[in-house]
Amino acid sequence: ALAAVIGIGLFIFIIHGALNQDSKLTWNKVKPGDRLYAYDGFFKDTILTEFTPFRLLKPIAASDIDTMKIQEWEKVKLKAQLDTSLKPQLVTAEITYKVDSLFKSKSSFVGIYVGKDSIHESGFIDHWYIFKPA
Amino acid sequence: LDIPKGYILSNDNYYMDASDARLEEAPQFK
Repeated sequence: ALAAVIGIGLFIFIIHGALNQDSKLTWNKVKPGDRLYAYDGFFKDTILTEFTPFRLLKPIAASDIDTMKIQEWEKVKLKAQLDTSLKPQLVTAEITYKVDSLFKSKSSFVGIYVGKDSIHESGFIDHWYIFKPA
Repeated sequence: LDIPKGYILSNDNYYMDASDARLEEAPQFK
């Protein structure tokens, strides 16, 4: 059983490292205001036709309910039924970068870097960049 | 944007996998 646990742990460690490997090219160099570009693999691989960023969602908190323009009794109700077990999560954004469009504009420019974040809600990848879209 | 019940947008920012980002223009466009 111990060997199995160690084996699984090693497997996760290796996969995690492999998935985040490319982020090491920029992770310790990037600074706020830098221009972020798409990895050039997007323009070589015919399987990749678009690149979709993500938005971060957070669970509704009592303080958020206070700012809602609803009646007081509705606020009390929402707070009484508040699910506090929710965790932040990433969902695909409403915008997409089409590879064809990037070729037309002759640029892989994605947006302006704002900061880093490490979120564990989307598989093994935990190196995320926060950015303002181009 | 498909926001599940119980969640709200955390901020106005967008997120990308750091492995997909580069600090230089792709070679195809240089």
